[in-house]
Amino acid sequence: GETNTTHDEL
Amino acid sequence: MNIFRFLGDMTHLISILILLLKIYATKSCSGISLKTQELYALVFLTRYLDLFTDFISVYNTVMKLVFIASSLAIVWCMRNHPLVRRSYDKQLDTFRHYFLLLASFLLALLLHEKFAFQEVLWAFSIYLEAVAILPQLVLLQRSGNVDNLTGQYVFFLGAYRALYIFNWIYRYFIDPHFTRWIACVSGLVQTALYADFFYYYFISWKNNAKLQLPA
Repeated sequence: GETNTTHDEL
Repeated sequence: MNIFRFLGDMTHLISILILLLKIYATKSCSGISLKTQELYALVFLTRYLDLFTDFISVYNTVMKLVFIASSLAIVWCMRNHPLVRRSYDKQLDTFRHYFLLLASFLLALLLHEKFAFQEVLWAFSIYLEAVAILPQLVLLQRSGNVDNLTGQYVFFLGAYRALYIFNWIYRYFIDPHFTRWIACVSGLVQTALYADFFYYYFISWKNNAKLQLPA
């Protein structure tokens, strides 16, 4: 799952 | 990753390749704002600090490295390459970009997802990217005539922003947990800045005429 602190976009 | 996000990244990459091609092929950076390029380099350097802390995917890492390296290369060429630096329109590139830096930094101190070094710099990079095109748009407007490659460069940069908005709309419906208010609102502002340019770009395209911006 995506956590709030991971920025997966460039 | 959805198709809009991928196409957004690709148009971003294409815009940078067009700019590198222009500089390499014509040994000229006329019409290009050094201030905008320096701001982009700073955007990438402050946003991609997570290269050291998080691994997302090979694609993600490679793209980040490409964006950092290409933006630094462009700034280096415009500042130091003996031929390229001579073509820089310094007298037209007068936008006070330090104001953008300061405003973005203050906003990042106020509005961030978490008060942590990396998170504040991430927010700073998002705000700065939203306004970093301004010196470039002002330079184009002041010079009036826009050469073909410079016009394509700004067009692809704008297309990248527009595709990222479609990406967020798509993600919003697919993943209900996706809420990126900072990135989405900043992205909307950033895309809106291109509206005027897009208008004149499509007029020139429709009339098959050279792109000219009104004074």
